[in-house]
Amino acid sequence: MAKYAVIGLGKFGFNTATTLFENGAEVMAIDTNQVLIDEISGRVTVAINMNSTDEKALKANKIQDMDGVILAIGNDIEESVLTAVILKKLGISNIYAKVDSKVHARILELLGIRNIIFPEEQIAHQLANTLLSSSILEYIDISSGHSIVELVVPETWTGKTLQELALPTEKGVNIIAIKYTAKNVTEDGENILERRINDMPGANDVIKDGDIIVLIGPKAKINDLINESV
Amino acid sequence: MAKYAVIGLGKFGFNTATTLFENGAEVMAIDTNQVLIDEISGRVTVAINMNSTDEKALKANKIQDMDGVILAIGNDIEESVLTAVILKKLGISNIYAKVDSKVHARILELLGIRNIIFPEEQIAHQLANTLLSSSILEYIDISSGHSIVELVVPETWTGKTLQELALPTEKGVNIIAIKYTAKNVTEDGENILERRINDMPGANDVIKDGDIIVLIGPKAKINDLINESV
Ligand SMILES: Nc1ncnc2c1ncn2[C@@H]1O[C@H](COP(=O)(O)OP(=O)(O)OP(=O)(O)O)[C@@H](O)[C@H]1O
Ligand SMILES: Nc1ncnc2c1ncn2[C@@H]1O[C@H](COP(=O)(O)OP(=O)(O)OP(=O)(O)O)[C@@H](O)[C@H]1O
Repeated sequence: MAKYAVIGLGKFGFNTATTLFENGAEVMAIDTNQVLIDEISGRVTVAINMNSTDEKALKANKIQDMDGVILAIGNDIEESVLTAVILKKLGISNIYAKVDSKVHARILELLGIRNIIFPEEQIAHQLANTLLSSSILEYIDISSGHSIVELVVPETWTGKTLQELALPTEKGVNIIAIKYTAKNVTEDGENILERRINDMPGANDVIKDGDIIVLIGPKAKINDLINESV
Repeated sequence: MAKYAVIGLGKFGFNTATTLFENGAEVMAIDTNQVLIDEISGRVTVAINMNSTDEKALKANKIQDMDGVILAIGNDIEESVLTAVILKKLGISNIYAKVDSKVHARILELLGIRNIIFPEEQIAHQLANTLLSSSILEYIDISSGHSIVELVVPETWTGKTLQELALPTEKGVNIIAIKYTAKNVTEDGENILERRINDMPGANDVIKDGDIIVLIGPKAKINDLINESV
């Protein structure tokens, strides 16, 4: 049974703690703000009003027995760094730290913390990439050096089967899914258009005008393809 | 030339504005905090000290001419909602809104805003999924209903070729990449282990003990596979 401590119940810490608990992990939630402790009670295993810079209190609550500690104090760099120093001193190696700035990240890295999370920056980059090409609906970089992109099909692809397009060999990318609109009739006999997704595309599937395709491939290949199609 | 307005220069808004500008978009950054306006000047096309609930000021600065508006006021729900109402009234349809809570999201949805972004919650879910299985190193859900997972290879896969594993037909998932360690010799003749990535895996590639594989597939298929291998 996985055991985690979450220090700091801001939006990120709170959501991480409750999601872990909902999925069966044992979660100790820690904050100095009693309002948040009350709010999260029942949604985690135990919620403790404690200052994470209090080494004695951390030891008394057996923080060393955790499989990992999520340090989610963003705003107050001093509190975050002091807590990190204490966690390291207590021999805790599995630390995930949320940061609020590049400076904050750098300090924690110098302390040897390898899992650094900066949600607002990560999602800001994702949104910016999505916006930068009008035919791109979503763009995600993943840690394997691949990118996933969702885009409206280029005109030159319409009417072709996936086998004819031969994307893996021609462009070095793979198609994950095709989002399309299908005609349907409601119970009242009304004609409607429904959005559907084909998430196991086959060689004989035909690309239609207006389809949205979801592609994955090495970052450089995806970017080449985007630059060709816009 | 894509033109965007970013209202609210918190961590999310600031990063979105500067990333868009760095990539060639025209960016109008708006905030009431002069410190942030000064900080972002030079990193966007124009930075304006303006209250986004001031309809006259928005019109005077031609916000209707933008290709999109990023509404990045998280904390103050009233300011965010009031601004959203004004933007809708001015006929702006391409609105991306950052929210700080589910309630905030619900209100904006009722106003007809479809692109809702909640960075801390999205990244909290991603981290929680990653932590929940010790053999999983990263887990991402994407909007096409697929998941991407990075995991240490199950023992039963080692020694097999990708063709033998036949993951697409057997498990309904695709392998995107294989991360592995390779022996190498430094210039000083020292033997070292290097982490490398094979990002175009082929049918004849062999899975070795300790490899990390990156898989993609429909969410249910990925979850079945995770539950089998842990
Ligand atoms: N030393 C401490 N010990 C315990 N809790 C602390 C300590 N310092 C700060 N906190 C708590 O950490 C929580 C998160 O802090 P803060 O709001 O600064 O983070 P944030 O990362 O900006 O939040 P969000 O995730 O909402 O963006 C707060 O609820 C605060 O009470
Ligand atoms: N009516 C308004 N007009 C212009 N700017 C505003 C208005 N209301 C708030 N702001 C600005 O929006 C910015 C972001 O607000 P806030 O810090 O509440 O958002 P946040 O979403 O919590 O931030 P973060 O992205 O850092 O998590 C602040 O810099 C604030 O000055």
